Amino acid sequence: NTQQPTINRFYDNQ
Amino acid sequence: MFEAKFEDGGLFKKIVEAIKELVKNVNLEANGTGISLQAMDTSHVALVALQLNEKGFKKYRCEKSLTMGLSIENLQKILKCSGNDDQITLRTQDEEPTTLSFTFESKNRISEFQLNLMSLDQEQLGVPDTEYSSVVRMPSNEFTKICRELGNINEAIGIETSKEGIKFYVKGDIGEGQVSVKINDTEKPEERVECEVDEPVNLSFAVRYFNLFNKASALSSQVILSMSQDQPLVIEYIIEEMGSLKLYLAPKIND
Repeated sequence: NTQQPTINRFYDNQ
Repeated sequence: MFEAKFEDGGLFKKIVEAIKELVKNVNLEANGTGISLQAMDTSHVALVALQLNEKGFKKYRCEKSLTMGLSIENLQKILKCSGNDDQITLRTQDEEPTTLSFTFESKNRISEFQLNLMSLDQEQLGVPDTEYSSVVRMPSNEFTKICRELGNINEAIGIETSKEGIKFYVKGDIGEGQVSVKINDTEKPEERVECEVDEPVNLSFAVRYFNLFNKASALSSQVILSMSQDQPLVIEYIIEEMGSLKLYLAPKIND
């Protein structure tokens, strides 16, 4: 089945 | 001292309309180059980013960088007091403003409102400049319609790109479907479909985020979808002469 990662997984906190 | 005057106040209203379903409280940043906003939706799956360049305003002044925390819901209540053809001016006097002033001007009336600001310590994300391997430009109302229709069949929508064009597909309990949008170089720019596919992608997204964002299609007749495999999709609406409104959406991944 599929997971829904958050956007934080792709972009770091500044 | 900050002052920004929208020649077309209706544009600002459309921008707020487009993001109000996705973000609740935002930090509006103003500096010498213009106004920007970046905020995640409550589930942190999507990121909204607005960029408006000072050149696009009828009047723009910002002596010192400012951060103004505001509730989109309350901003909407103020904007509902303006007409779609009004000129809208945003203004603050102090360096650490506690309110943001609005002036709505039309031929026969002028209104003044003050919105109370709040301090929001929101995490800002760094979006790296990315060379996307598939970039598709298509009519925005076409994209909106496809997302709405396929969204009725399944909550996840697949997007596959190739040299031939872009295919949207769903596989749900009730059945499945696919919509292939063909490339066309019609001379009418708003109907054009262009695909630059260096690497084809095949990605899956929760379509509800598209449908929450689809009011943004009022901002531009074309939408630009930028994709790379296993990277967030970028939905971009160019705001003529001013900047752009983008939605970054994390893809679903098979674990």
